[in-house]
Amino acid sequence: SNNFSFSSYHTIEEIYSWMDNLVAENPDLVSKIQIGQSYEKRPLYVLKFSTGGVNRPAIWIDTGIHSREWITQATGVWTANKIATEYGKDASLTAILDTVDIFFEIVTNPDGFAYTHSTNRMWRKTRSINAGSSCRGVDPNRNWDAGFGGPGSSSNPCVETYHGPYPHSESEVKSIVDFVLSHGNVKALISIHSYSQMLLFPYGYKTEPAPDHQELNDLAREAVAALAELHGTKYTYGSTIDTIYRADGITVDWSYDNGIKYSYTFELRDTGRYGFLLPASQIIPTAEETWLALMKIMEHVRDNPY
Amino acid sequence: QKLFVGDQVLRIRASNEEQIALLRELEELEDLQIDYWLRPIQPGLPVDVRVPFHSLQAVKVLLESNTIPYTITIDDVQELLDEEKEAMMVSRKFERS
Repeated sequence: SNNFSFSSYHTIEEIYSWMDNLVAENPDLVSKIQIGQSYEKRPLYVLKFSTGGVNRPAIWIDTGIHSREWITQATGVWTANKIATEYGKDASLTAILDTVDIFFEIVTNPDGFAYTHSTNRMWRKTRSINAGSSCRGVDPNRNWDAGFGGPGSSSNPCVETYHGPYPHSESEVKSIVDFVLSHGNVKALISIHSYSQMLLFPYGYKTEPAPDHQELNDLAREAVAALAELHGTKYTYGSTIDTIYRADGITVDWSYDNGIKYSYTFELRDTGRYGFLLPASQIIPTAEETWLALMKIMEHVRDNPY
Repeated sequence: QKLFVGDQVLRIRASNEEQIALLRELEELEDLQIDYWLRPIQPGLPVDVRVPFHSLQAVKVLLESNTIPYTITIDDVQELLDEEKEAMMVSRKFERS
């Protein structure tokens, strides 16, 4: 993996190949799990970072569920590498991994990601066929069983926020649901998106504050403050519905409703100058600052077992 | 390979609920093929939309006739995509050597 450039964007083949190298170079820490396959039969891979133990508490992180948000997959690669290289060097990360496993899905929507490289750079959704429509794909972040089908999503298959025919209709979503529920000990779920520089937590599908609203809000404040320390990048934070919009059927509402208290969504750089076309020169600064916020959340998970 | 030559990204600032509703209706007009990057949610929050070249005139006329202010944030999407592609090619050449 020495030849891999973390400061450029890569295809799915390059990322999957790099993942194999990471596993090969860190066999005592990193392994690769296939949790399912996409609509077009691509494998859904998760990197597992574990120092041992049986069914330890776990942190789930995913990037790239919206395929055109390339900064997220690139940040995922950098972050996974950071976890592998800092274990044993960074005392805080080492203490996290000595008690908690980390599961990391870097290319959460592989069909969409491959399509952004081959055919349409602006593709967001999955690539599944919709009965009765010439438009393909479902928004995998409106497909979860948490307020599914509400007005913060669309019933029109041609719209980018199409929620799909039924909850978890997309194999990319169902595979995560099955994995997380069968694991049974996931304590944090962090889903990384772009852009607009926000750190969000439940709920998106209702205005009622989450029972843990205060704790989630306090931790979000700490995390965005840590993030800003590196390059001065300003994030807003709060519940999804209060901070950006009503969004039904989203990942972190599902995870929170299924008992995962520390459920967060990031919206990485930028605030609109480039949108999804963020220059590759911003990959490493983005990943570096995001790491500081991720560490705050992971440290909190480590220090506040429930 | 889909080309985005002449497509622009507009940042729109809607000032009331009527304007927000109008922007939402635009997405359902499939002929326009607009693509919201930041969705129209509530007055005051920015809306980013990629507008294909063939729909630019129609969308801008609609915005201006309803006095909805906008600015152009990306003048030609394809130019940025070409830069992105070039950067990836350079990176791959470096890896091989």
